[in-house]
Amino acid sequence: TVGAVACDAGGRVAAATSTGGVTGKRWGRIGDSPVIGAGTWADDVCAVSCTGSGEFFLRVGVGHAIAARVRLLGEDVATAAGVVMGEVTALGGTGGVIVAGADGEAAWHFTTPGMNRGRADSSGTRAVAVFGDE
Amino acid sequence: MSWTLMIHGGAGRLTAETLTPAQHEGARAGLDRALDAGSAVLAAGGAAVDAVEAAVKVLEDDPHFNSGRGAVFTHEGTIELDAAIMDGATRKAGAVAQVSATRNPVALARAVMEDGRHVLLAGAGADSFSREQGVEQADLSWFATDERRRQFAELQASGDTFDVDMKYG
Repeated sequence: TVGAVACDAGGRVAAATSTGGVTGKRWGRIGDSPVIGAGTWADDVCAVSCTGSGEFFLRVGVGHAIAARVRLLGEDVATAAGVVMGEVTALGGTGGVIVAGADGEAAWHFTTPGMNRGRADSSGTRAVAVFGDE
Repeated sequence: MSWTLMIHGGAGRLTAETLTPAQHEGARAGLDRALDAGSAVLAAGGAAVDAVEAAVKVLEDDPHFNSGRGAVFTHEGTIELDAAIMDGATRKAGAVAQVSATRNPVALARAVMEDGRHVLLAGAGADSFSREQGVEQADLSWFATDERRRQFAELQASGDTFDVDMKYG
C-alpha cells in the first residue's frame, strides 16, 4: 500500500491511497484503502492515509476517527493519530498512518517494525525512512 | 506560502533482517522520487489534491511497493487494485476497488471523483469506466514482478497460512 497526504499553500488538505491488497487474498476481499473514512479521508481539518491490516482499520474507521478528534477535541494530528492507532492495536491490528493538518502540522504513526515513509515541507525539511529506528 | 507533504509506501516487518540492502535503497529512492513529484506541485502553488495524486502515481509505478506495478497476487494468481483520493476542501472523493487494467489506479479514483456521480466503483464496472474515461490501461505483464511471484509461491507452499503482520502487503 502507498499513500500521500498534503496541505497546500491555501490551507487545503487532501489524501490519496493505492494498494494491491494482501498476497493470496480471495473471495473479493477488499481492505481499508478504497473505503472513504477508513484508509483514506480528507476534510477541512486534516487528511489521512493508512496502511496495515485493513480489516482493523475498517472496524475503527481510522481516517474519520482521527479527523473527528482533531475537529471535536482540538487534538493535534500527532496526538489524534496515536490515540486512534491505539484502538487498532487494542483490536489486534498493526500498521501505520500519515496525517496532514490544515494548520500545517503533519505526523506519521506506526505500530509495525518499519514503515516506508517520507516528508517534505516549504521550510526545506525533507526526510525518507524505512526502518523504525531510522 | 507554506505547505507540507507526507507519503508512505506501506508498513510491516520492514527491518534490516527482512530487507536486502538493495530493497532498502530502492525503496528510499522511490520515496525520494515521490516527494519530488508532490513537492513540485505544492511549491508551484498547486492544490493538495494534485500533489497527492502526483506522489502516489510515482509510488504506483515503483515495483518496490505494493500498488500498481509491484502489486501482490490474489489467491487465483490475478492482480486486483484498490485506490482512493479525497479533497478536503470540497469533500469530493473517488475510490475504486478490484480494478485490473488501469496503470495508475489513483488516476482512476480521481476520474471517479471529478465525474462526481459516484464515490466508489468496483470490479469490471470500474474497469469499463476507466476505458470510457480514457484512463491509461496496462496488462498483467506491467503489474506482475518476479519478487511478488516469489512471495506468492512462498505463501502457496505454506498452505495459505495468513500472517496479519507479514501479509506481504
